Amino acid sequence: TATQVRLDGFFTVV
Amino acid sequence: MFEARLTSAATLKKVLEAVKELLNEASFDCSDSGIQLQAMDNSHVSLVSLTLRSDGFDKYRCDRSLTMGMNLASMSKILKCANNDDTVTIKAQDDADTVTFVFESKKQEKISDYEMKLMNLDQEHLGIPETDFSCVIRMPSVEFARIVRDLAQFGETVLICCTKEGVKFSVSGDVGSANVKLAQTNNFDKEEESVSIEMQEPVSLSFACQYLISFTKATPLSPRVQLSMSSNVPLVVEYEIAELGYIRYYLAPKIED
Repeated sequence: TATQVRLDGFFTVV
Repeated sequence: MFEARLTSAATLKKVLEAVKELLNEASFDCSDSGIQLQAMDNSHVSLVSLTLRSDGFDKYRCDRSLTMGMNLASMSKILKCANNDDTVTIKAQDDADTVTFVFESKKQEKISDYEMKLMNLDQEHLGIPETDFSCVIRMPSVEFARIVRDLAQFGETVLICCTKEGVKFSVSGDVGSANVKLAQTNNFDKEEESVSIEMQEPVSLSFACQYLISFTKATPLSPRVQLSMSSNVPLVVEYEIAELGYIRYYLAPKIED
């Protein structure tokens, strides 16, 4: 099985 | 005063269809340069980034930058009231709490206007880093939609493997497994039908089919789609909107436990 990653870790809040 | 006019309501209808499955509401940021929307879906797995350039509109005026928070289901109800070949004008006063959509038939014998309340959406803006992708695949958008739809029947996760020879989409589930391989074509006569791959290094990444299906709602906007991939970064699925801008979807990968 594969776990879905969230996007938050990839982008920074500006 | 904000005013943006398109001679064909069909374009705006297609744009809305391309975002409303992923987003319930969204902020449209309007400025001199055009209209932008950037929002993640509720589960923070995908992000929609839409740009409509001001020079792509038939008329565009934006005296002061404004952000219009809209409920997309309500906007969809309104746009359903327009015929595809109606001219559509989006209007708002500075600091207004409503937006007005005006539809005009080709012969001007029917003019309708729909006013919608705006919402205060507290949406954060994300900085998306520039990435040199390991693989960039360009293919017919209809082909991509077909592959995603076909494979999604057999599993929840699609593995996309890209090498210089081609790209392979694989799914496995309870029924069994399915693979679709697309070779790079050298079809210079019919560029629109070609599959092209720019590869720095091979990439294999897994993604949730459900989101890819949502992205393919943008298919009517463009005959071509571009998939950009690098290891361990989000996939970017981009549809160009002719003479107006683009819609990009970012999708976080699935990672093996």
